[in-house]
Amino acid sequence: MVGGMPGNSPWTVSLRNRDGNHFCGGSLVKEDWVVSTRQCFSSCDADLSGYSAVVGTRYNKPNPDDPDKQSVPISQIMCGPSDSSLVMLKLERPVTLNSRVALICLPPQRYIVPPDRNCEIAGFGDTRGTGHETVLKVVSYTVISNDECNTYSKNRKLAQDYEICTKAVPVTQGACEGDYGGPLACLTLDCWVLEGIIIPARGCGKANVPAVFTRVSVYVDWITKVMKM
Amino acid sequence: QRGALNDYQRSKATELVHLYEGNVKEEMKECVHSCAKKCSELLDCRSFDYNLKSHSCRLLPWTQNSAHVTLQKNINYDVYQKKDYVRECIVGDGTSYRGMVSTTQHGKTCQHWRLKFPHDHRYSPTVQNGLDENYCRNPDSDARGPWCYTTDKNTRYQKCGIKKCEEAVCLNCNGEDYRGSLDRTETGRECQRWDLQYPHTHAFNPEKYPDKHLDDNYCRNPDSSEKPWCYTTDPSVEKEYCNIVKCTEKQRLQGVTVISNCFAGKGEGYRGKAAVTTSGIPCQRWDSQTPHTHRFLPEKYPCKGLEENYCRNPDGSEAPWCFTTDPNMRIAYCFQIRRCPDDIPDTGCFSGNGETYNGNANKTRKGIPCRKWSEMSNELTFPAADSLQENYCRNPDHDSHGPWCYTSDPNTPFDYCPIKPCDGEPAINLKEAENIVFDSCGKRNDRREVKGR
Repeated sequence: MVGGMPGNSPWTVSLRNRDGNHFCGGSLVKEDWVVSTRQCFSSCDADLSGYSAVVGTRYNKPNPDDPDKQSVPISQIMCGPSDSSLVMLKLERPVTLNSRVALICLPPQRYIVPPDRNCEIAGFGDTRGTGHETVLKVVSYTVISNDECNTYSKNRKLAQDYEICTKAVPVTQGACEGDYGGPLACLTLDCWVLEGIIIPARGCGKANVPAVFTRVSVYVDWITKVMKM
Repeated sequence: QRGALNDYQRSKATELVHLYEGNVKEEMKECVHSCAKKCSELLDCRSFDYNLKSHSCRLLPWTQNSAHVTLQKNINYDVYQKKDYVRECIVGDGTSYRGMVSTTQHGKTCQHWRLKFPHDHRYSPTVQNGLDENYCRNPDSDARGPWCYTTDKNTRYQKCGIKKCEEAVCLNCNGEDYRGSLDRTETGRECQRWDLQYPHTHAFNPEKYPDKHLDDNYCRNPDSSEKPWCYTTDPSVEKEYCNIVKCTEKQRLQGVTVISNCFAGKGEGYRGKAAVTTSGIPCQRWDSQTPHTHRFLPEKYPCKGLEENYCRNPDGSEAPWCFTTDPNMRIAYCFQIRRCPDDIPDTGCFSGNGETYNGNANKTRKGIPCRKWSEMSNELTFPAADSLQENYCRNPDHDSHGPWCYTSDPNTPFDYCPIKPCDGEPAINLKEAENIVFDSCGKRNDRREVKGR
């Protein structure tokens, strides 16, 4: 996460490869289901044996005997509808919810986040030298409408209907390698709701450029269908 | 650890039909392995068909090459034929070869084994030795392979020139498209069938990878290894490469369009000069092992365009990628490369959410065959069940992402079908939410501070 500060995001999952190294983020939507992004995986059939989801720690490299850390193997990957860039990861067993591990809410189907709503993204990814490399970092954002978002570029539509956009800020801050798949969480009625999923963009946290995320509310029916089946 | 099934070549959803079949076929309620074992024990059994519904088999004295026999599509059956009768290449010296080649390598017609003219000889056909008709055989284990006496009185015998399986089909590039019949590794170990999980468990279930042609126990390259390989029947050796001769003509990827200004499909044919990742990290040169060591050496992957440090897709990943020059970031995609208009086959189109789609698409976007709706009565129930015919893609639950189906891949319960909307991508109707209620989610204690270790 370029810029931002250390923070608390108990639904942010660290996805780890066979060497135990963090490679992407995810969001805990059920005790045994994580939503992430397809770009984190080589294919929808990727062999994920040895891969795991880690929750309960704010450290990029937690001590092996960290009592709060829960590491659960990933047993299955399911790719989302074509445009979504989403994947759902089934965990081999449910994680235990506690003060450090919590579920994030799913938005209502096709819900529009009102403009100016305060949101945040979280991740263990590359900081590009902006500090706090060892801990989970959080960057705050304000949501804008897609119409406003698309005024930032004359040549192309920055955000499609199935994407959600946040206001450009004059400083370099935002998601980078290793943050992809993590949550854009927005506060609604005292609950944090998974409104977006971090997807790769050109560069990391560019100043004066809106950030674009996959809009989760468009795919809620798919997420619940996968969990049901 | 090898099973009797290793001696058989499977043809899925097929049955062998004999024009004058009569009552020779008695159904036995057995598992497929027992059927194979029983057939192997009988000298006059050359194949069996397996009824997937009744879980029973019929032992048959013929193969697809026998007179009056045809292969017919029948989704209720799989046919298993003894490899020795249907394979067009030989294993070892070809003693077990039971194919139907009946001319020598110089084009002379073979003499029937039962005849002693024009050449008298000591070999008489028996049920065991397979000296049928005038087919090339190797009853004396000649190192040069199957042979026969010829009908030319001036040439007593000649070898038939049937190629060994490792030479019959040559290797192009890294052999991802190899569909030959070699079933031995380079050290001579026999391959494990891809549809079995013993002695080695693995993820390459043939049903899950229909495009990889993981047939029987033949050498294949489903994971972009250096060359075709297989799991072995030796419990102590998981997998090994197979030794297959390389093709002499120009090596190039089959079925991949080479293109430089955008990427199609998964971008395996992308040969442009993008050399940074999506987030702008420069790519590592493919011929370098720093900062990341890797197996994709340009000289070992001659058809994959691994030049300089350009984004490429040598392993069938989702899109072009590269190893990055950042020591902490091994691999990253190059999604900044523009995607070409995709090349999904035409399976009609759907309107709205596709509830009324009535076409014949019956595979998922990954190419996995759909399951019949009638087989899934225990899953979700749908009021509009009338349209749920066969295994066609449908949308009985008003899924906003279009027609879908249950899949035959046990790891993917359902998936969407590659059908396009008739009127382009429909607008997504987003709406203000009413009466939002959340239950036991999205709560956190923000007073807790990050503590040092």
